[in-house]
Amino acid sequence: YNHFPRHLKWENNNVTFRIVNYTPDLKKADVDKAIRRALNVWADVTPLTFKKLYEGNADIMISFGSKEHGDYNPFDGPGGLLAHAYPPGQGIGGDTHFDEDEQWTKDSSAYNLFIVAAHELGHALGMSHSTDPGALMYPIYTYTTGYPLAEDDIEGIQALYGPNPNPKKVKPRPDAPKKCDPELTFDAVTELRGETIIFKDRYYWRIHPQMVEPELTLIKSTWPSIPNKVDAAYENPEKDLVIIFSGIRMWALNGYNLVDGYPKYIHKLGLPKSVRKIDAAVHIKDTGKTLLFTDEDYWSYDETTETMDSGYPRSIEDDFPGIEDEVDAAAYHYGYLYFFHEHLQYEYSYNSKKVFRIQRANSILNC
Amino acid sequence: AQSSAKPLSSEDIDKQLLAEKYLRRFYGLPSGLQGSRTSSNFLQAKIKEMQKFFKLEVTGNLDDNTLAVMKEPRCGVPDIGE
Repeated sequence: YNHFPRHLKWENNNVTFRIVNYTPDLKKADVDKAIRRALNVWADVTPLTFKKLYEGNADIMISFGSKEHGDYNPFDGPGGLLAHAYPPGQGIGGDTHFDEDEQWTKDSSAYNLFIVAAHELGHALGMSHSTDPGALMYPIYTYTTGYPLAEDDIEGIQALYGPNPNPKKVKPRPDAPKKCDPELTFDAVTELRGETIIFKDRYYWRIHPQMVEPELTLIKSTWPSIPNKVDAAYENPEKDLVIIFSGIRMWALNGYNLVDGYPKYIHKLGLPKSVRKIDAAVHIKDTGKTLLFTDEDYWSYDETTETMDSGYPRSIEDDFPGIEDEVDAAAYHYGYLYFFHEHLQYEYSYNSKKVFRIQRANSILNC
Repeated sequence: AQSSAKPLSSEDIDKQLLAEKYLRRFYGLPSGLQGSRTSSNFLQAKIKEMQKFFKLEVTGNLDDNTLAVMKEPRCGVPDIGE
C-alpha cells in the first residue's frame, strides 16, 4: 500500500460527505446505496464515521462530471479515466469525481459504481495507489465480487487511522503471493502456446520465454468467469486447448479465450462421482495420455479416444517411485515430469522412472 | 553517408503519444519542450518507473505488455505520490 506524501489524513474521525449530483445511469437510490456501501467498507475497519450532508460544504464532495468539470483535471470521455479523488484537506481535499461519460452500473455489465467509489474514497481518506494487483487500491479497474478489501488495503488505512474499536467480522482478500518466498507452493502449472502459466490463489504468473520477469495477474481480470481458485490445469497441444479444473468443474481455453460449452463436470472424463477435486493434471505428449492426480492415486485419460484408460486409478507411489505424497501440480518437458508438492519440485525421468533432481518449487520463477 | 534512420510510422507515433500522455498524467513526466536527449532519457526513466509499479519487465521500452497496461480503464489519480 502507499499513502500520499506526509501521510495526509483527516484529523477528525467524523467525516462528512455530500452527493452533489447524480448520474442518469442509475436510480438516485442506487447511487446513494453504492456510495454508502463504499464508505462502510472503510468505516468497518477504522474508527471513521461518515455523516451525509444535503447542502453546504462537506469534507468529501461527490459529483459526476465529464471532460473539464471544474478542477482543471479533465476526464477523457468513455473508457480510460473512470474517476479521481483528492487526498484529505481543505477545499477540494477529499472531493471525489466520477466520469459521467462512463456507463455506471450495479453489476458487471459496465463500470460498477460501488467498486470504483470504494477505490476513490480510499484516496479521499489518504490512500494512494497500491502495486498489489489484488488490492482495491490498485489503479486498474477489475470487477470483483465479495469483500473488496485486501489485507494490503486494511493495513494501509489502519496505518493512518488505527483499527475499528468495535471491529466487524471481515474476510480480507489474501495479498498477492511473493514469488521468491521459499515456502511458496503452487495450485497448478500448465503450458499455453509456449508460455508457462502458474496458478496460485487468486493469481497466476505468466512466464514467457522472452520475458525475464514473470508477470503476476488476477485470474478474474483475464477470465472473469473462472473461479478464484484453480486446482489443476494442462495443455493438450494437439487440440490447442488448455483445460482448467476447479472443484468438480472444468473449463477449456483456446489461447486466452474461454471455449463455449464450458464449464463441464470432470466426471465427463470418466472419473467416478466420488472424485470431487483434481490435484494436478499433466499431458504426456509422447503417449497422448493425460494423467490426473487425485489424493494418492492417479488416472490416465486417452485424449485420442477421449476415454479413461482401464485399470485406473493406480497408486502414485507405486508407479512414480520417489513421489511419496500427494501432488499439487505437474508439468512435462522433454521426457521429464515435474511434480510440485508443497515448496518443492521433483524432476522425474519418465523413461528411467526415477527422481533425478529436487529443487524449490519457485525455481521455475527464477528464484 | 547512408542513414538507416527512417521516420516513425503513424502507429508508432500514436503509441508514443499515448505513452507520453499516460506518463505525464500518472508519473510526472515533465510536459513542454526539452532537448531531444533529455526528453528521451526522461521518457525512458518514466517508462521504467511505470513498469516497476505494475511489476512488468523493466525495459524502458514501449513493448506490447506496457502499452496494454496503459490502455486499461483506470483511476485518474497519479501512481506516484509526489
